[in-house]
Amino acid sequence: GSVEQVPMRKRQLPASFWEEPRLS
Amino acid sequence: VWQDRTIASSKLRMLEFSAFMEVQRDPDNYSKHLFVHIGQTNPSYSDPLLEAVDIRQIYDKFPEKKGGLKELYEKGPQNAFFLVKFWADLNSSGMLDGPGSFYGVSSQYSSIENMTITVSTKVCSFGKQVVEKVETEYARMEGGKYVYRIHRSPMCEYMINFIHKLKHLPEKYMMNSVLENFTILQVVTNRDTQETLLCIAFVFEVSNSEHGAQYHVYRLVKE
Repeated sequence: GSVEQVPMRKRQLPASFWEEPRLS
Repeated sequence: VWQDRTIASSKLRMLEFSAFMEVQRDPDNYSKHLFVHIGQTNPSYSDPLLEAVDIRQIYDKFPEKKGGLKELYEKGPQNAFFLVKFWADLNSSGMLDGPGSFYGVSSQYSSIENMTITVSTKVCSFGKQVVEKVETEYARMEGGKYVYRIHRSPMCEYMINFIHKLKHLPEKYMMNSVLENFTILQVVTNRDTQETLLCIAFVFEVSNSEHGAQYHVYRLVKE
């Protein structure tokens, strides 16, 4: 189905997608 | 070892990618600020495999009509499709931006085959293409492999204005809310066979880190 207009936060994405890596 | 651990298909590997701004401080000195950066890595078999993201979760963030991400993915090869989440470093306040500053993008790829590649970079807003740059690169033999180098390609006006406006937003959450609908799709094709060599979907947030730009790479799959 279409996922249009669904905020990224509500999509099925890995947890790491929201975790900024800490190392340079 | 590269495949499944880095941005690499069976035919082409991305070695490096950066978008930057350069300002001349005095006649002999330049300062460079990296907005986003993927540096050269040397993965080993002990490194973890890339996580996967279902490509259907991001279809609407990229062109959907003819030649869009869905059609490209169906054409394959599916091991050529990646998603990069960038945490961009917009904290270049120490550098005096002005007419003398240069905004550019550099990237490097390698392969074991001698090819001519075309690199299409599409900037998208709300999933619709706003600008596209197409570059053709020829291989150079280096250290037993073929290397393709796009060196200091000037950023387009649209992108420079976009970065200026983004930087002037007062709060990070506002920048992230703008970036939610801003994406870039890069497709590298073998010019002579039209085979897709790499397709990289870029999505963005603003970095909170003091160590500059960060990123995560995912394989795009259809489960």
